Amino acid sequence: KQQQIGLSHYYDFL
Amino acid sequence: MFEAKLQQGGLLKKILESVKDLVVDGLWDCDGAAITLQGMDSSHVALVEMLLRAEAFEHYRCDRNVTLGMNHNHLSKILKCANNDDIVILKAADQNPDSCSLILESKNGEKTSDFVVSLVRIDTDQLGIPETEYSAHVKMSSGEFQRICRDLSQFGDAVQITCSKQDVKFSSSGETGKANITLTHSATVDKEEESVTVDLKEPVDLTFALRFLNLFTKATPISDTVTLSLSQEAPLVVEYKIGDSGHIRYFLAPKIQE
Repeated sequence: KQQQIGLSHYYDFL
Repeated sequence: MFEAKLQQGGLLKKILESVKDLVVDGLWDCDGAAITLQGMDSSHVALVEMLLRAEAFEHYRCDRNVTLGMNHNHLSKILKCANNDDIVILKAADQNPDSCSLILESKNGEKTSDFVVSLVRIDTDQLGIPETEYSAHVKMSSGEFQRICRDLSQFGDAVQITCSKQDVKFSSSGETGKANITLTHSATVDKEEESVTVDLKEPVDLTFALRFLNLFTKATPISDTVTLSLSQEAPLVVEYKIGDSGHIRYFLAPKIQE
């Protein structure tokens, strides 16, 4: 089973 | 006053087609140098960043920085009224405008259409995207990439992309079965848009949702080639150049084995 990661795992909100 | 005149209206049509299904509305930041748009899908898994420099415009005037909250469906409806060879002029006041004007001029100058679209208030989250050294860059035909994503979607909802020195492999599997498409690094780059070049620092093996990739490939008409940038510890970047005066970049976070 694969789990989708979110972008905020990699990038910070401004 | 913000005013920008684009000789080839078709380009703006293609840009809207590239973003409207991923980002319903977005902030178009206009300053003296360029128009930039950054928007995320509702699940914050994918992001699109569009940059169109002032030099792309036959006439570009931006006395003060202005941010236009655009509803991409409304804008797309207006641009559906434009022919590819129409001149398109974007106009907005630069003090908190609540609307934006679009004027379409036919090539033979006999038909002028003008539209006013209300701007929307958007409190969208913006992400800071750091400069990243990627382990692999794959440059290939944009049509080929679109075809691979479409074909593999029949086999599964995710594509595993593995890059090695010689080639890049796209795999998908589901109840239909398993599919692998391997592109070998072209030895000779005679026709750029038909060759595949893999620039590899280290091998990568990542999995992405095809639903988003098939939204990204809506930008295919913008450029003959597309560049994929991959690293194990970073989202995928899918970049379409807008001539040499801009780009559309899509970012997609990977799926991981639970």
